[in-house]
Amino acid sequence: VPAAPPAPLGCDDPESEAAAEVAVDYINSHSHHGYKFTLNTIDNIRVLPQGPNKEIIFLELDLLETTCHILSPTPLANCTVRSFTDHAVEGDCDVKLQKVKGQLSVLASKCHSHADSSEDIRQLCPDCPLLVTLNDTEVLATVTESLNVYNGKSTGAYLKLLEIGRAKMQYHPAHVVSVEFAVAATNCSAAEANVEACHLLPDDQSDFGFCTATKVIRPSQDLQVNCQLYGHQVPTPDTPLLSRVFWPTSTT
Amino acid sequence: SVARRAVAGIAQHDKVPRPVGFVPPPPPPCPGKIRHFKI
Repeated sequence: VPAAPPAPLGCDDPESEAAAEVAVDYINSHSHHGYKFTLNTIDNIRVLPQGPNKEIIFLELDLLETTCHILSPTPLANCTVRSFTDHAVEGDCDVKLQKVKGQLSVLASKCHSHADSSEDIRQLCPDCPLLVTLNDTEVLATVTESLNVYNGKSTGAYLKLLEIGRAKMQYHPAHVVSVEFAVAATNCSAAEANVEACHLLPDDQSDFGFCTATKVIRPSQDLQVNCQLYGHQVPTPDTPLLSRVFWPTSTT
Repeated sequence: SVARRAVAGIAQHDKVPRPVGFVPPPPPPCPGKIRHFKI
């Protein structure tokens, strides 16, 4: 009598969790912008046997954004999941993996992320700041002013903007802009005047960092900036050094 | 005697006939658990 087909894998089975972990590591290590994502729910798993010791696995994953920028060396396990009231962002990913002699590897992945709806947050927290588009004029002005203020006070390297990670706006009881952005050290010191000549450090010396800033526009005018440099990270072969991604050879 | 009756009650209830080979359905295999919160 032919052997009964194996029972379908459950989404909380250890094998499914192991595959999901490989998938999430792959997604984060091949992402070049924004923040690290962590597993929230395994929505579905399908396993297609491909002969002895070989299977194709299709995973549908529900991820949540963490507060760690993608450039941060912080291990994912230590990254805080962005809270619901901090305007959480969800990622939906379809991942195709293969398992050969017990070894898992990702063949393809496709993800799209979306922020939680403003209505959901307003219901729970009427005055919470909400995400705004990154090209909002007040956002751009706050980032520019923050980086200038930081560079103006710094005794270290002159920092250049890599990307704005997120921006939130609050209108009541005060008008406040909160921004988060990634930066990179350049070959100039912050004290140097001619910053146009400054450029990113070469890959073997690159030094990335992350800044948060809050600007009160009304009733008072107040700006708080905080930047943290990660220190030089040795690029690993499977994660392209992000400076090449952010600043391709033809710098524009 | 009340306790005995209560036990007897449960015993009576427990004698509800079940179809032969009844196996409670397994929990649905997917989606899996929510580790943080649902958006």
